[in-house]
Amino acid sequence: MNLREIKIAGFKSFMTPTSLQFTPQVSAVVGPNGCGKSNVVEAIRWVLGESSAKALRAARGPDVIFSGTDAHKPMGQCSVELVFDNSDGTIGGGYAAYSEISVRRQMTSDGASVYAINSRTARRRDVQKVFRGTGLGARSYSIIEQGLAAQLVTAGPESLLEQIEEAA
Amino acid sequence: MNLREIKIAGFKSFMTPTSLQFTPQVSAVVGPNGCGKSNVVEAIRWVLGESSAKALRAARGPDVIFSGTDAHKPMGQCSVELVFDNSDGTIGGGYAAYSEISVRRQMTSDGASVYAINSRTARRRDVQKVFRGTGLGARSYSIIEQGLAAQLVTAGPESLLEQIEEAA
Amino acid sequence: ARRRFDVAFARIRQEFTAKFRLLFDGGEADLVHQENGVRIEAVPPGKNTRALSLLSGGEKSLVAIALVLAIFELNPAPLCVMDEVDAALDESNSLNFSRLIVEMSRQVQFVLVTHNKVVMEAAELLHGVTMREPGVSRVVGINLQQADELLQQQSG
Amino acid sequence: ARRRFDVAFARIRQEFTAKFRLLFDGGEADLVHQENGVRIEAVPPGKNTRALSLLSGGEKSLVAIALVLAIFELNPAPLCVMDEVDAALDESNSLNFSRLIVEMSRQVQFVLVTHNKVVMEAAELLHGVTMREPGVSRVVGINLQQADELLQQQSG
Ligand SMILES: Nc1ncnc2c1ncn2[C@@H]1O[C@H](COP(=O)(O)OP(=O)(O)OP(=O)(O)O)[C@@H](O)[C@H]1O
Ligand SMILES: Nc1ncnc2c1ncn2[C@@H]1O[C@H](COP(=O)(O)OP(=O)(O)OP(=O)(O)O)[C@@H](O)[C@H]1O
Ligand SMILES: [Mg+2]
Ligand SMILES: [Mg+2]
Repeated sequence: MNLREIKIAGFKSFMTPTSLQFTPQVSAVVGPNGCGKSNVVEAIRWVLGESSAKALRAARGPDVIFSGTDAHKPMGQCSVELVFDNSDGTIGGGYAAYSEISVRRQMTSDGASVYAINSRTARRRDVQKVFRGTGLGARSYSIIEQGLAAQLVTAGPESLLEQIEEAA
Repeated sequence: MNLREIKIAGFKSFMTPTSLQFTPQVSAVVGPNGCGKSNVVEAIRWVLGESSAKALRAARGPDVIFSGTDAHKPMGQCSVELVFDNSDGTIGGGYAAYSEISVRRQMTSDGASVYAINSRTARRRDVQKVFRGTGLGARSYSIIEQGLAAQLVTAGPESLLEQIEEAA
Repeated sequence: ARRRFDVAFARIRQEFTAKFRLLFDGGEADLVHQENGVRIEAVPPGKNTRALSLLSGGEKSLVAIALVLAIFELNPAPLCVMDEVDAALDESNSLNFSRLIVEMSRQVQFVLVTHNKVVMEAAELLHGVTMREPGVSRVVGINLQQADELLQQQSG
Repeated sequence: ARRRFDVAFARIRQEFTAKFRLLFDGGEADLVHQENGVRIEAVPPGKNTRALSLLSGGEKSLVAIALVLAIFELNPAPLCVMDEVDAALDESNSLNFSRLIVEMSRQVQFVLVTHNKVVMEAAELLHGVTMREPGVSRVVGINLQQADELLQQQSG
């Protein structure tokens, strides 16, 4: 299985709908400070079901919706969609037959989220179920946020024990 | 007043006696990871009277003495000396007449430190007294260690209040 | 659950030592399960400081990378996204890091956020994120030379 | 003591805003003394996020530099030693940082530990620290070209 595309619309600094296409091997996301690179990483965590605002550097859920600039008004909703190539059948269960799997999350400014898998409405736990067993998830070690690695090393033995227990 | 020279002998990775000479404006200390740059910064704090091992990334005082490698034995003592140009009389009090002021600290593996100012034995508080009013000191904002700045911003309002109170 | 932890811990420990030695071109590293938790031991090649705290900023970064990738290998996903884990690495360590990524990319798809030119060179595809208009992000596919210009824009 | 804090705080606050605007080429920043402590407010030019947490890694770094230098200005020493405060800065922000240092160096002597080429270019003197022999540091005075080679050595 590999990630084909990310579509971001209205999430954090991505006011205009944006698409990133990926190769199956190594991609780099580059650009100046503050241009939105970490926002892309957080968009991936968010659509996979991240429910903690703090984990996304925000105070409350709706803070991830584009909040406007000097020149643009805030938006009322945002969405992120991930498209996966599943032709090797990594994602099993009910979606094993699909060679392409898309997962989408949309949030409105009241903080309510709607999820969809292959365009059919789903719940957050359905999305998490899709990826169970693949190692992918908002809180898995498949997404390593800015500063996490350094924190792991300096945090101390109890902290590291907890992290390993959680991963096990 | 400006720093003219640092002499380091046996402090952390500086097994061989080493001298760094400075210009009055901007110097850069460069080199690969782990080569000893932060050790130079810590040497400056140490000779100015830093008494917390933890602040020097160590567990106990004598940990700052060269502890040997595969090819070299550990050393039994270390010393750091700072030489200042004081021709503008920034350092007042008893040393105002000196156009050059040197401050030295030597530690033996039992953890005992001996200080010297212009080659005359002194106590740690004498060294701190020399720099009082100059803004220089092991814990002043004149020495900004690796990671401090980032920590200041993320630490939270109470922490920042304490830091400002201490600086005031 | 106790059994599962032991199996996981043994696996992570083995992976950690292996990845450490790849990233540091040698040296020794281990994870020690003690009463108060899991302690990291790491000694770069030729050095002998056992205390992790005495390591440099870049060395700690490299140890951290070995550790996160070791935990990753426990439940290896087809995708791994890393956000600026290489920020403190010098050129030589960056090269070791990118080599390890290229090696792992035979089974894992990587998305690396980075400012590091050495790491960019390991990528087949570069996504340039820009903010020509303040506060509004846009993305464009770019090559290495354009990445250079992108990172130099707004200078001067 | 209360009076001394107020004077210090007013001074730091003023310096922080000034340095922020120099480093960010504009924008707004302030320090707010509240019940639970001192809160940082910072908005890069053209953006409108008031929450400090939403800023990027590099932006937080730049805010931190403005803050430490503001506190420094309260008791300005003749010497200021900074260890890799610029690690997360891109090229453009590094240039602003080095310009501020050059400006301040009319009254302050700076010693900057850095991996950053832009910052190195602001220095009159470079001290190259090496460890040809593992675990043993040595220092040599070098120029910019040699610094390049020094940082590339051990590569490959
Ligand atoms: N809800 C939002 N609406 C608009 N802009 C936002 C929102 N949330 C965050 N931002 C902006 O996104 C920017 C941060 O982007 P991001 O963290 O992705 O930067 P980055 O490219 O990772 O930079 P660095 O290289 O410094 O880590 C901030 O300047 C912030 O103002
Ligand atoms: N007492 C000691 N005896 C011998 N070596 C020591 C001692 N204390 C620390 N070291 C060594 O010094 C090295 C760290 O040096 P330092 O922190 O100055 O690196 P650095 O140049 O700042 O690197 P970076 O760019 O990664 O921050 C470590 O590898 C450590 O093993
Ligand atoms: Mg970032
Ligand atoms: Mg260092």
